[in-house]
Amino acid sequence: CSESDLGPISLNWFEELSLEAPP
Amino acid sequence: NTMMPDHMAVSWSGSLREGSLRLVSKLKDLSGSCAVDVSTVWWEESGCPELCVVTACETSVSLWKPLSSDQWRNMCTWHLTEKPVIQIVPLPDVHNLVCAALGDLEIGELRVLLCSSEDSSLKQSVVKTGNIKAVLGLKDRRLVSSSRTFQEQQVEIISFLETGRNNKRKTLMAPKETVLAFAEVEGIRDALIGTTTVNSVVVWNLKTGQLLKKMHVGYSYPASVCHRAYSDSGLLFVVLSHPHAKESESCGNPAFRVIAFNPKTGRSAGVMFLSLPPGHTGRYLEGEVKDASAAAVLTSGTIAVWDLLLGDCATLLPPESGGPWSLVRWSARDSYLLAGQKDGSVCVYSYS
Repeated sequence: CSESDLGPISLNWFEELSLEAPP
Repeated sequence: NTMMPDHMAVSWSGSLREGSLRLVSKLKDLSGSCAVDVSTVWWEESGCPELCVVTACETSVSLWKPLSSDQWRNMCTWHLTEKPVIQIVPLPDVHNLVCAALGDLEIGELRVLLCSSEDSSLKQSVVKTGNIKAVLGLKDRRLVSSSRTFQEQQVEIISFLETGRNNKRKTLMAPKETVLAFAEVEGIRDALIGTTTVNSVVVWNLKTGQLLKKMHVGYSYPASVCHRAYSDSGLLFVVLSHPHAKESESCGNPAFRVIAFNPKTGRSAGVMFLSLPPGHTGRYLEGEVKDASAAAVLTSGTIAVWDLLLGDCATLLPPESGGPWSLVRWSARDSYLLAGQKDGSVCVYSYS
């Protein structure tokens, strides 16, 4: 699968989603 | 002495080989009860932990200790007469403790089974009751479960002390949909995923309890069940089984599928289909994934084993003379496959 199929990829997705999600 | 009044260990160190599986030994529960689950647990008696086999029938759970490479002794049996046993819940790094899920059609109770260090008497204690939909043992002596009341869902982590006593409870943020299965995420210490009744994958932060993301699996494969997840290169790879998948010309009848999710966007792409080799039929009934190996019992009564790195069906284990296979589990250590039949027989195979 390529990045274009899945959208922009972040190696730190877990930390970033934890900052964005409601506490 | 390998004999017990109503249980017996039958050994077999023969060279019967089915593909990459070699039969090491066979456990036979002569009580004649229907086997409902099998698992392994570390058990320490005199300072030396040993990997033991745990077998469960509806009214009892038995612990089998290895005497030598091909002989087993029934160490003890807990009798559970109030509610039937539904499954054994392995706790990966816990010694001298077995967790069992009990109930009628659904799990109504989680119970830990242990042996007193003072007088060696067998003990049982209830750790959770309710309408429990899913349960999984996590690393660091924890247990996660989802349970449902009429109005809301509770997703709870229970931590155990080394003595087997549960000492801490923590609630995770629950999605609206009922969670039917959990998997830890390899590569991210505090990440946990679950699959839900509406065919979504949800992601939690175990440390904060936050629900981070909900991602849809797709309509072609309803009621997907997560078995294993790992994070790599910014993607979340999830191994799912598909008990209700429809057969397609391109992919056959996949028992398992590996999907890559981008957790930032929620988009996904199929990476691998694990189907039967041409000429073989059967749908997924139940199975387990450990490391790079996936095993499933099929409706034909055969066990199939796949290599997740190659995407190939590595071996097929046809039904034994006693009847079709009904259970398949991986051991907690090394590559041993535990294959169970309804009459209570459990065959231990080494897999290479």
